[in-house]
Formats: sequence, structure tokens, C-alpha cells
Amino acid sequence: SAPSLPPYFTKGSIIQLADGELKRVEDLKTEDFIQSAEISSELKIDSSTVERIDSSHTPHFAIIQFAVGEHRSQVSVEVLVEYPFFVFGQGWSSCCPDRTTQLLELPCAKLSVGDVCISLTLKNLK
Amino acid sequence: VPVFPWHSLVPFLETSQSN
Repeated sequence: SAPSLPPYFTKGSIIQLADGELKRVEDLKTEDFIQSAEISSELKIDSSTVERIDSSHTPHFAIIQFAVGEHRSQVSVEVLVEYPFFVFGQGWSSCCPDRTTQLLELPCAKLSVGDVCISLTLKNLK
Repeated sequence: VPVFPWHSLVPFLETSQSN
């Protein structure tokens, strides 16, 4: 079947924060993720900076290279061009925001090199 | 109505996935 986005990115999806509060996916703010990670005993927020965005040989996919965490580890991921990432202070962003909004009705900005996205890591990761 | 946990929305990009 055609690759598709997880349902929780669809506008109106109910998201539960670590303190139990319920919010709609389109209303989430940077603070919601930061506070939830602070409450979580297992998860920590990592900053992942977009270093490159290349088109993939796979149609409708892009390859995004991130510098992840303190050590700026180089990680490349291949994602659907409409896959939304949460950018600090900016909100949902994707390589093809029009497509994201068309498919998910989720307001979305353009993901660009230099954007710092929220990612997760385990707190007890040595 | 399904409720999704906050941490499902953002990725783990740890080095275990580095290329």
C-alpha cells in the first residue's frame, strides 16, 4: 500500500502531554514538549539541526541530514516530503508544507536548513 | 476518540540510526 502518515498528525488529533493535559496536535507549542520531557522519567529532548535536504530516488520522499544532540551526530533519514517535524519556536514544518496541509489539514511551515527540530533521546542513554 | 501520547509525534534520531 502507499506509504502514509501516522494518524496522530491529522488536524484535530488529541495528544496527551506527560502531565495528562489533552491538546489538539495543531495547538501544540514548543513548551508542551519541553515540559513533558521534564516530567518524563525516561525521555529527554534533543535538538536536531537540519544540515541538508536532498530529494530521494524514491518518489515523494526526501533525505534529511540532521546534526543530533550535544555531539552533533550526523543522522540521515528518508521521509515522505509531507512528514512534519516540530521546529523549536516555529511549530510543524515539512519539506512540502502545502502537501502536509492538503493531506492532514495541519498548518505547516517550510522546513529549511538550519531549522532546529525537536527529537527525543533516552535519559539514561550513556 | 483516540488519544495519542506526546512522544509519538517527535522522532528518536539517535546515532543508532546514523547512516
